[in-house]
Amino acid sequence: DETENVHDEL
Amino acid sequence: MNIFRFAGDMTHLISILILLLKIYATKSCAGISLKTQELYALVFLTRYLDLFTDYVSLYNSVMKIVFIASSLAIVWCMRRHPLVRRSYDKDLDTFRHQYVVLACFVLALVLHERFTFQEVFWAFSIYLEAVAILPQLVLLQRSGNVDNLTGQYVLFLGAYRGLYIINWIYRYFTEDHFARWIACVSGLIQTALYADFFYYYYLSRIKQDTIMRL
Repeated sequence: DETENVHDEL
Repeated sequence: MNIFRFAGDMTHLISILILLLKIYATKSCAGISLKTQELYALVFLTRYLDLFTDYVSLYNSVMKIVFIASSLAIVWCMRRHPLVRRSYDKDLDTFRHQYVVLACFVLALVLHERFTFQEVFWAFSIYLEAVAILPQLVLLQRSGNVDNLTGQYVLFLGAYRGLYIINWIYRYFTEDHFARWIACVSGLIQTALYADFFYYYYLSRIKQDTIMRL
């Protein structure tokens, strides 16, 4: 799903 | 978001602010590698290309802007500030960091999560952050000058790395699809290089303190 592809770590 | 990662982000930010304030307060950057600071700025600029395209959270966006601004502020101080730039060890900070940039970019072209413009630059920034400490490590070995590299700076830098590794372990056990191999493997290499930097830092500290006492 799309959220998996976004890098949420800085 | 977990407490380990939040604490890791905070200690990372504090380490950058400690360095910036130290340079600004003493108007000196002796012993600090401009090349390492430039690599850090490049890391943030290439990693946060998604600043305007992917919104994760207000915290995430604010921190990205703060990291970019603070790392550029250090580079600006060391390059442009009339007093600070005079104390830059130009002839000792000679690590050929352009080769490191090139190697990381080639590796990012080969090893990435998806072959898109942002993902290749994201992987590039992950690899670059791992080796960005090298010019500083070489400068420290050559100059032995730890005046501006305060103990707190090193402490918070170490805490940042340690907390991020705990964060990855925590996420691995609590999230089913957590597989950030690029970030984890590169992060472990980065932590090993930081450990080497800390080793030389404390050696230099002990040597300097001994000389002071004599």
